[in-house]
Amino acid sequence: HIFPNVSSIPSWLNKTTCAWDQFKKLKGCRPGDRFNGLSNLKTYLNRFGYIPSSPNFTDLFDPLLQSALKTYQTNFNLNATGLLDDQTLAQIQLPRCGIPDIINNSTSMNSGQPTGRQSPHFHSVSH
Amino acid sequence: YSFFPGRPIWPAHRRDLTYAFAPENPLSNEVKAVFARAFARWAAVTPLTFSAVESFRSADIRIGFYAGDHGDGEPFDGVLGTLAHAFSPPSGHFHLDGDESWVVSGDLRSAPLAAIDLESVAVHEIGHLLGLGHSSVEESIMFPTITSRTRKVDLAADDINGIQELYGGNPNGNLSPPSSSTTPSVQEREMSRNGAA
Repeated sequence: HIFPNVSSIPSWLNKTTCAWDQFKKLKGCRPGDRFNGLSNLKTYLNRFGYIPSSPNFTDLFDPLLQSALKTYQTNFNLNATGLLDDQTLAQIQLPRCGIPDIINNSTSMNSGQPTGRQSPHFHSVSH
Repeated sequence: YSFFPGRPIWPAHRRDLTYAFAPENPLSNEVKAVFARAFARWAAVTPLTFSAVESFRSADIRIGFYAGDHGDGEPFDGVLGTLAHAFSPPSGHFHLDGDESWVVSGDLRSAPLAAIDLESVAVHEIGHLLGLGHSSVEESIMFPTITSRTRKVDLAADDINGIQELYGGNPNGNLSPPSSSTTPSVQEREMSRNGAA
């Protein structure tokens, strides 16, 4: 839908919600918790490169999720707590580009370059 | 700034790139002008040029609005969420979510919550088409998220440094980016306030 001008947008769009609004209810979840919806958050983090693919994500707030959240928070200049605080959830719900932040385990966003613009510190093993 | 793995770029013999719009998306000249302005912002700071052509199949960059599953394995998700995606060079695929409420002009502050500024997203995705990944610099065009009802079209130093690491600068010097005829940028408003415009 392309609107030539702001004034041509129907007002009912004010009530628009998106699928990521569901993440609001995850506020306060802590490591070790099992909460309906955490699997969807893992799917989100997988989509943007923060969690490896899995055939089925669980609703457990496990160390993998905590680690992924820390990386996400680092990339988005948030406190890297690994917790689902207000700022992190607000950032996650924002509309965004569909290209992952981390591709093939390589990234040069904040999490990939802790000491400035140098080669990312990744360990690789040739097969 | 960041690059895609392997730092893919358009090869040296392809610096004058063409772009075209999917024939199934009849777009007004006003909408096409938005993309032209977005391309011009990158052309101003690189040796690259961009010109619109009619032939979608033969264009270097192919732009289309698509809803839901559109065949590239990365289905769009309806209103808000994922807005667009573009592939690294030399793919040239540039897809925008057809379910979004794309706005071409006007003061976005008075727009409904779901309104997304088309030019802002176009400038970002062109960065991907040229080889830039996402940046953690919030002021940069290549920061991955954009708040709805927000306009961000000016390349930041981080964007310019990144793209010039890939392609070098504009041989004519960094040219002034094109200004939108509709909504002034922060920089333009500042200049106007200071009487510099």
